[in-house]
Amino acid sequence: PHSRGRGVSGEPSGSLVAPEDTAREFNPLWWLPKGVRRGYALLPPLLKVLSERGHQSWESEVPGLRPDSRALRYMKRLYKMSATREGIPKAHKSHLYNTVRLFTPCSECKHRHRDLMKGDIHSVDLLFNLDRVTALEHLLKSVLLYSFDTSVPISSSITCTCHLSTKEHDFSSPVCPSVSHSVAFSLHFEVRKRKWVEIDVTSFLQPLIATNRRDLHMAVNLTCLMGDPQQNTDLENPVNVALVPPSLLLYLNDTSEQAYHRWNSLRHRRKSPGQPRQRSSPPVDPAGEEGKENSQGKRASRRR
Amino acid sequence: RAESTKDTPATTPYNLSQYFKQFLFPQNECELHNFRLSFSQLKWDRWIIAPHRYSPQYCKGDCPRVVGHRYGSPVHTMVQNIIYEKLDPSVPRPSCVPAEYSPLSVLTIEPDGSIVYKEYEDMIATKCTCR
Repeated sequence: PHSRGRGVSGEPSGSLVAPEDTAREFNPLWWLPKGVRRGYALLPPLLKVLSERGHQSWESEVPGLRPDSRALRYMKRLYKMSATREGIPKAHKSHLYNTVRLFTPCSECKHRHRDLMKGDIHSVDLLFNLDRVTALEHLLKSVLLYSFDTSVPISSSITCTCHLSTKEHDFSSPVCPSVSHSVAFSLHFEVRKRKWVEIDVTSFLQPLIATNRRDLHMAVNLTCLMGDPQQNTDLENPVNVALVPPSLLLYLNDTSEQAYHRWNSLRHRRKSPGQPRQRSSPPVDPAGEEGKENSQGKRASRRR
Repeated sequence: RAESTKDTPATTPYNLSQYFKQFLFPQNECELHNFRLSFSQLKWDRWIIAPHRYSPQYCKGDCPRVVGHRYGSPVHTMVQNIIYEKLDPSVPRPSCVPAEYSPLSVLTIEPDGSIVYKEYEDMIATKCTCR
């Protein structure tokens, strides 16, 4: 297949170093079209193992950056929700993504100050490097993921106001080198056993990620107060939360051949030759019997 | 029948069951075999977080001479068999290969320390065919 579009980084992804010319023709990786070769977490190591005669294990190749333990815990939880123990993807209707990437900020300069009136203000400058996102991965949803341990008594509600601004270097206009988009929104959530708060920033980051931006520089300012804006007007008692700088979670649809496409697998199953024809269920006539079912029945059938 | 008895020396008793034997299914006929590996065997468990075990399965066995619809094989498979038997034995007999796969979800750590959940197509063989 012709490679569709370029991979993102000039180098093949993973920690594969471009082999010297001499070994080039022996490395199967080089026979793959560029589009396939790059940006594929699983492929290069598999090919590398196959191309090596020796017993050298891949692990000695993977460079050191170990992920944040909280981030790892969150992604294991996401894995359990998305796949069976054998690793088969679960068929969720809402599950449109086939790739989820979690980035922890590569650097952050924290400013933290308290303003009793406004509660506990936690503002931090974050820099995310998105080099691993390939050109074939299209953004579906982006989320700032806060994990926090709080001494707040369980089952109390917290209201947070989040002020988000991104900084980008606008080279076209030397006058104002950095342009920043900002947005402010408040979110209210119940603290139960919740260790994570997800702040949906899709609409805010979409334009930046769509332009294949490699580095995302943003300032996040989070103010949290105890209480529920609906019930009591004056929010008191700033929440003393130990906020860890947020991670960035990207839900993506990978359009490359190796990625699993739910809609494609359904289409493929219908088309494959010699398949015993699937006995289709009797056509449900929305206006027919089904349509007359009362709401309980509908709810019950949906629950079933 | 007259020619065949003329050709074959009188000593060989003409045996009907012998003749039909060639149409029976081979003993080790083409079918799906289990294979289970753990990524720690390949020493990949440092960067593949989940799943711990993976069963890619594989297809192995001989393809019967008259495959027909049994393996979902196209007519070409029988043609290839005839070529091998009657015209040119250097042409390989049909092979036992996977016909269908199922995907696999993998959780890996990238070299930059980020974590990625990915669903890969065609990672587990679920059905075999003769081609």
